[in-house]
Amino acid sequence: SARRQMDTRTAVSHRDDSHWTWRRTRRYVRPVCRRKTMYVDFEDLGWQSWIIAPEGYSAFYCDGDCIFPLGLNMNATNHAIVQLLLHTVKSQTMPKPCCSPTKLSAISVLYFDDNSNVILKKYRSMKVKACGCH
Amino acid sequence: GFYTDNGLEQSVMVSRIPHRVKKEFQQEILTLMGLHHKPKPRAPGKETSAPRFMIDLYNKLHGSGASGSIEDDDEDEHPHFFSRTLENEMPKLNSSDVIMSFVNHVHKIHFLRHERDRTFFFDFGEVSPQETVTGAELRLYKAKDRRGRHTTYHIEVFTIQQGVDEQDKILVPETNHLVSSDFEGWILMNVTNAADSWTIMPASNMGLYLKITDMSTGQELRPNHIGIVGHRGDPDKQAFLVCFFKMSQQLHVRRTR
Repeated sequence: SARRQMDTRTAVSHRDDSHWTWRRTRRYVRPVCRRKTMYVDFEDLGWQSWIIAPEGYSAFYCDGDCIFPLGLNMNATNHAIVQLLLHTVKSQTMPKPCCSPTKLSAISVLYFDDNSNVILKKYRSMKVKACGCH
Repeated sequence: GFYTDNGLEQSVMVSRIPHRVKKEFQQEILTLMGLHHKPKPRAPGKETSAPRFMIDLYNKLHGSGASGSIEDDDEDEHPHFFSRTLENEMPKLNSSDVIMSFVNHVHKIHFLRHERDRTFFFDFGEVSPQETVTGAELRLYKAKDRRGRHTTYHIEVFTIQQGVDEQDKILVPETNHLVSSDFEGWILMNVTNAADSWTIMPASNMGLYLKITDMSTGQELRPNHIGIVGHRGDPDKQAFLVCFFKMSQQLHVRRTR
């Protein structure tokens, strides 16, 4: 709690959770765990000769710290609280909860095979729908 | 090909990946897609019937086909692989994990070449035996009968199987359908049994044979005589096969490499 109060005093501006927090100490602090954009462009990969659709897809990724209070973080699991408590007590040996996907979704891809047949296939767990602390 | 946040709510291309690493990432994505290499289709025309059918299907499943609508592929909301919106149109959609359209490769098979418009060969070589066929349709396009006669035609599809001697081929009835002479459009022939056996035993695939009989005269006719589009016809009306597969659960598990 004392640490949190200190952090509040030193914080100058929070543009929003999506940005790096700029503090008076002139140190960058990693943002809290959240989903960020990662776009895979099939056309740039030179795959347009065999992938008919889509041209690419937003795969997304999870980035940020899992820090107290966990309420600031998206979708923290109950176990993340225990993990973070242990990390606070033994920071050298216990890792912090991990910022990782909590919900994944599928994409369907339409493509040619070597015989010029066309395949429509849906791939599960290909894109991140939500991130959270585990 | 990879774009990430630059921290200012903009996407920038990841350019610092060394070429070798980029190649390795591409290979990882290909493996994820169940492919060993980048497919190299021979001059694939998107305007031919099989790709057109699949592109239409894809666009129907994804609204207007805009890339943003891919977002709707929510696994929790749609426990089945393909949307329920097309369930009435294609009942097999709901139980399918993969839909594949096959181009007729009859020209590759020496003993079928001389009968191009009444024989079909669909290459199942790329299909994994772990995939289960839930349905297969041979799609034939029939234009209006130019002879102007009002009659009914009996369309029969046979699987070609190996006889006792190597030269012998036998015809085994697969399916049949009655069609009126004035019908115009796609005729769907259920060839699920044939596709199933080709998936399990690819070597048994010797193609399909089409037989057409005029019901009023009993006369056997060539497909083009009743308006069925053959290999010289419009590319978007060429016969093709659509197959619906369900993948075994094992295929969903990513193997450790």
